[in-house]
Amino acid sequence: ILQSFTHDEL
Amino acid sequence: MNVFRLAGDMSHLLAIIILLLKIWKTRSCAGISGRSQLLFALTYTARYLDLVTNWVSLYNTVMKVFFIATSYATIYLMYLKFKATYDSNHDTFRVEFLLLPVTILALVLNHEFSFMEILWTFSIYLEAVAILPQLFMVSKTGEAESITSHYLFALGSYRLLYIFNWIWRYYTEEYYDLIAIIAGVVQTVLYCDFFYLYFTKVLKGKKLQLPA
Repeated sequence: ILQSFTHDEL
Repeated sequence: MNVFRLAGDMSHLLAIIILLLKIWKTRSCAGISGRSQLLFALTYTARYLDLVTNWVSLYNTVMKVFFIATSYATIYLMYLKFKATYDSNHDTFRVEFLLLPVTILALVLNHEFSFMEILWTFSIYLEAVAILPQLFMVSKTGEAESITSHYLFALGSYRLLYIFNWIWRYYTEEYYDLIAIIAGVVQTVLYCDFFYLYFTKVLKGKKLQLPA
């Protein structure tokens, strides 16, 4: 898995 | 999305537009640090690779594409189109002194030891200090054009507004991201001295000039 975190900010 | 976050993003957008317009209208990038701009391009490239791995919203995607595209456009204008006007002899901050610690910090202090997450963390730490070559350049020449000051003010305000956004999110969503918060505070603190000069000089119609 490449990414388990989702960053919703810029 | 809350009003602080939106205001922060708009401030960031405004900063970039001011910078590009300044360079385009005056056909000159005098007083602008190419090294800071390279660090910003690296920041957005590392952070927004998630454009291809996860979808947040149309707003998010459009803004990410805009930030990446404009950062490379700025570099193109500075290093190619208006290269003759670039003040490279005053732009001498050693970026390896930023890149090395930031890389190590990202490898050590992250939420998860994965490729994307380390790139994201690297970008957050790098963004916090990416303005240092620019501030160094201003202190070296002892002055900045008003338009450059407006650019720096908008760019500094953006992370300050994000801090209010994080406080808001903490109380309303119980959401917080310590890495972003601490780096964001560091980033904002670096602008404090500049903010002071901006309010006491530039807004009173004077040029931003440091005492000799």
